[in-house]
Amino acid sequence: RKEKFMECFQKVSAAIGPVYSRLTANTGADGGSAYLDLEDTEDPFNGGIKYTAMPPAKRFRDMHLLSGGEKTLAAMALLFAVQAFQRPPFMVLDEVDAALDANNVRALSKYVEQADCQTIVISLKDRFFVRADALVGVWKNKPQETSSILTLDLQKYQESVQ
Amino acid sequence: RKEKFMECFQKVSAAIGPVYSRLTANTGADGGSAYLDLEDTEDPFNGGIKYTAMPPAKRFRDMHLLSGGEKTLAAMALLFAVQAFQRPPFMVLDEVDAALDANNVRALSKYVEQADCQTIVISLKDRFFVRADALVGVWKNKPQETSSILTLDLQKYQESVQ
Amino acid sequence: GRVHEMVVENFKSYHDRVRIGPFKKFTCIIGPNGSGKSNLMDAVSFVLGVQARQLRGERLRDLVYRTEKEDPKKNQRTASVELTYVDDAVEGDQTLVFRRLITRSGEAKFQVNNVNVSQADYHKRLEGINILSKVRNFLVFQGDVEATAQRQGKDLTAFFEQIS
Amino acid sequence: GRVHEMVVENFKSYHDRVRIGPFKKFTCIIGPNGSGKSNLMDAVSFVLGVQARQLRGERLRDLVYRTEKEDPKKNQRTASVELTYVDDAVEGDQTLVFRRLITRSGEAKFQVNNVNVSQADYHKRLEGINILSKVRNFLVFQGDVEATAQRQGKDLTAFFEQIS
Ligand SMILES: Nc1ncnc2c1ncn2[C@@H]1O[C@H](COP(=O)(O)OP(=O)(O)OP(=O)(O)O)[C@@H](O)[C@H]1O
Ligand SMILES: Nc1ncnc2c1ncn2[C@@H]1O[C@H](COP(=O)(O)OP(=O)(O)OP(=O)(O)O)[C@@H](O)[C@H]1O
Ligand SMILES: [Mg+2]
Ligand SMILES: [Mg+2]
Repeated sequence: RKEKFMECFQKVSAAIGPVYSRLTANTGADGGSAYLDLEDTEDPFNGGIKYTAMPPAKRFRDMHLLSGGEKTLAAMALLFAVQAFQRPPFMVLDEVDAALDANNVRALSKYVEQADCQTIVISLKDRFFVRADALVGVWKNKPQETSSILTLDLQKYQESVQ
Repeated sequence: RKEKFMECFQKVSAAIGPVYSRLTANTGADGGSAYLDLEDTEDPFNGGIKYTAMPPAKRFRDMHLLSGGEKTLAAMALLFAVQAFQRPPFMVLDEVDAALDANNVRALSKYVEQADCQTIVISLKDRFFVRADALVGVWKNKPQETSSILTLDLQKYQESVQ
Repeated sequence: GRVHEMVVENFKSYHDRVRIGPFKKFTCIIGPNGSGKSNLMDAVSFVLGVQARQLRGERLRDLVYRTEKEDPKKNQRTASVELTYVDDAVEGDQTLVFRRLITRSGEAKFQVNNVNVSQADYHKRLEGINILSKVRNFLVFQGDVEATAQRQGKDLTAFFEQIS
Repeated sequence: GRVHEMVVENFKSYHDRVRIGPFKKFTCIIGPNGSGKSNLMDAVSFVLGVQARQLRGERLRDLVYRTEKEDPKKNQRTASVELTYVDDAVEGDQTLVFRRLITRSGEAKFQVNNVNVSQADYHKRLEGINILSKVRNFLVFQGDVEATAQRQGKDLTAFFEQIS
């Protein structure tokens, strides 16, 4: 039991630093740093796990003192680090970009675009979904009292531009 | 005690319908309806108050079954109805537009623009703050490790356009 | 592997049969407030074995499509969500069709490639493609993302244990 | 009446004295993530008598500006937020300057028009201009708006009682 846990913990904890740094790096600036620490290294089940994320140029802040956008990127980094270990076939995210400014929206959408895991994201921000391979448009057909779907393959447009 | 409460309740409950309807009316479509009901009309302190909001063309949904954007408008309508009674000198709102689509952002920002109460709103959406009278721009001065402020009077630009 | 497409029938705001797809590597679901986007997320979660009570305070019956006038208790419809999973990496294309239904009597049914299976077997087949329905680590529901960053201590340990 | 301007000094991410304003009828605060917008909301709430613990899990000392390297316990700065309220409707302009401070020993101080007052009097002067610091019905903090819609039953009754 401890072996399985430690293998998982070590892999995710090795992944979190590079993932968070890449997500928070902006043009010209270095990314921030993130760490996972075991409170009880001898008996991991006795203590808890501490997740610390420090945005670029900031240090030693408790998670609950970070701003809305900073917390969102910290959460997504942890999600992606866990996905690198557990490797689900796909991920579904609902409006995770709500608190992100224009730069961070672009960073997150580029990260998802380059990830090897299939990702389905609900988003209201055109700066986010402009990078998608396909769009599923949902609209309410009021007279027929139903939701309806229109799918758009964005890759066809990219080809015609080239 | 009951008299004060009932005066407040009746005024807010009269205001909520028109406020919500105006907030949710879109070009060509009627707004939705909203109600405040006392569970115990004889002894209001014995029961609770039930707030129901029904988006346009929808009926009888529990609040927790509404979508993110629908809940936001329902919450803002209640806030504005209470403000019409209690009349604070100003209101401060932090990213209340996070879950709103383009149409609802425009509806909320028009409502605030036309309200008689001074309003200060933190927003990431240019479609929201385009209607403001003034912008307070906040930026992080990293070398000096401080937040800094730049104020922009939008009314000057409106005049120069006219 | 990846999701190829989904078919929802009488699920939440979706009346009759609606096909959604094909999904690509990076697919975005867009549309106005209240149109039915999060309902699609609920549909994916539902067909991947997530319990109804995790889906916005729903009982099983609240997941079945009904018009504004109808009484939920008299709903005669059958609801189902079907997800087609494709794995090109496996020798010879492997396609799995997961389907989960709520019959008109409110009973739950599970099918893999059109064969009825028990709930336990359904979850096993999902684990076989790395979907952990109880842990839900591959899903982020609307409004939940910031809470994910603030999970600390023993909660986080429990989470790591579940994924290992 | 309305807010005319605000001056924050060593409050959260604001080093030294920073003036914010003039505020118009409809003013928006904009800027990138982490720049200090919600800290301004905390500043308004603070100067209007809201308790420190309502402000993102802060103790009074966490509200005082410090650089990344400094130890919060050794902070020697004094923090203050000052808000200028103007009422043109009253015969002859009525201007009230509310100021709330955290001294370097961590002690709280309250001033109206540069005169020290007790915390109770400070709250009374605020009630006089219709600001109910305990109810906070004129403030919506980041992430809180949807919860406002879901308040029901006895919670909502208690809220109505407070505003009446
Ligand atoms: N069982 C049901 N039958 C019919 N309609 C339903 C049912 N359950 C939910 N709905 C409708 O679905 C709508 C909510 O859809 P959903 O939450 O998917 O919207 P959304 O597109 O995510 O919106 P937002 O952008 O605001 O989050 C509600 O307005 C509700 O009326
Ligand atoms: N006492 C303090 N001293 C110095 N800096 C502080 C202090 N308290 C908070 N901060 C800084 O303020 C920043 C958060 O600012 P704030 O929450 O106002 O951002 P924001 O502009 O609202 O961002 P978002 O758009 O992401 O919500 C944090 O990064 C934190 O480092
Ligand atoms: Mg939604
Ligand atoms: Mg903020």
